[in-house]
Amino acid sequence: MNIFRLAGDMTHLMSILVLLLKIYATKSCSGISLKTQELYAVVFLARYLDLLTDFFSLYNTVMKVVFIVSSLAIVWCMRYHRAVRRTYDRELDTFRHYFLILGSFVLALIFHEKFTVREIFWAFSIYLEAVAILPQLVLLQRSGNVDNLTGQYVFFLGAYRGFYILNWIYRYFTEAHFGRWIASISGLVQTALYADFFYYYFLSWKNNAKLKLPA
Amino acid sequence: HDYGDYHDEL
Repeated sequence: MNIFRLAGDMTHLMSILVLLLKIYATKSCSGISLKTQELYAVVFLARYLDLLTDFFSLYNTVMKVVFIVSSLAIVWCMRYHRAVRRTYDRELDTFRHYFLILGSFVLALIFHEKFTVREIFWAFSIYLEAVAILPQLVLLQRSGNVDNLTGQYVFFLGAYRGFYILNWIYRYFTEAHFGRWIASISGLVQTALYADFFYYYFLSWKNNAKLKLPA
Repeated sequence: HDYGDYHDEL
């Protein structure tokens, strides 16, 4: 564990806590893409298949459980919670995310560390996570003004993988045989997808204005 | 673990 990875995990946890706060405090999920939340639930379920078979550390296991339970709870809440589901922007959240699932799985069948179920699902989860934010970014552009908590949620979500990139650079220089090209390249693509969001987020912060993504 | 250096990450 290095400081970059810890910062990344804490930023990721922060994004989830901000989203839970927004949904719980405002009893609303307006501006949140259910499709992105569903993709994240698939990412964590596919990536943490080893949850019950391998134990790295208490931290590792606890965080995996937190990510899986929170992503499923958010999907459940947005689908079935009486008050929350009414605020879901169903007509704006129309990104065909099944293609992202299919494309990521096909890519994982082609590019993986080893041709085993575990590794193919791991690579699938890495590719899917890189594109999982797309429905959310499309929804933000369509829904015009973005409330603060939603903006902070997307900001932390984008920043966490940026810290992971620093972690991979650090591990590359400090560990002899460290080569994680799948995660590193995918992480770069993932962080790059947030570039325009970060730009407009920074502008809104600098001008102390409401965050607004151009349509 | 035979996974070498990865899969210890989240």
